Amino acid sequence: PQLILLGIYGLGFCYVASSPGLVVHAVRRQLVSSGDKESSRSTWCTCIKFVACFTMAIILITLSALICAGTDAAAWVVLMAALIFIVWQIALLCREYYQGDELLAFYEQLHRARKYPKIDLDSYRHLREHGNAFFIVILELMFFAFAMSMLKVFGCHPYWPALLALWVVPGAMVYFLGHRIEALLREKY
Amino acid sequence: YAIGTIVGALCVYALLDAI
Repeated sequence: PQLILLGIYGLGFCYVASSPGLVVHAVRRQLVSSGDKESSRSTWCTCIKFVACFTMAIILITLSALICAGTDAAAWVVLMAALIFIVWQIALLCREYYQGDELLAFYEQLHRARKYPKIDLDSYRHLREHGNAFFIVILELMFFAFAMSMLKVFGCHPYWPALLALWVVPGAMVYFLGHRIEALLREKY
Repeated sequence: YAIGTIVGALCVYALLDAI
């Protein structure tokens, strides 16, 4: 029975850890483009600038926190990296939310593309699904490092579960993106 | 999800061990 319970916990852990996978899927229009016409380059340039600014701010906060508390440096670095990852997802989702016209055009293009022979769809879908399975393993390891660091930094302090919940906030925000697409469609037709 | 569950179970086990 304990093994079954551990398996259920494991499935739950896997589900929670894969939250950024959902976000990446929701904003894939921004991250991967087919060519010059709709370039993802600008998104990545913005991302790099954003991460650079955020990293510098985080380093300053980390250094001051370390001087004050004298905690494990590696745990703090992982914690701050996770924070950057979470804020990056939120920023991409906000961007997606406000680029309504392009978002709708993307789904309309997809709808048209799906009329092509099924075999073409299957090949890329299989690649994406199998890639996704391994991507989830990476996410689980990242989530594990995040949870472990929180334990190290905060111990059993009551607000470490709150920080854990922060991991799924971007995933939960995808809900509003769904509503946004619905609202755009309602307005258009 | 099968691979994910195994990795997840190992992670939860390690986390519980750390607590």
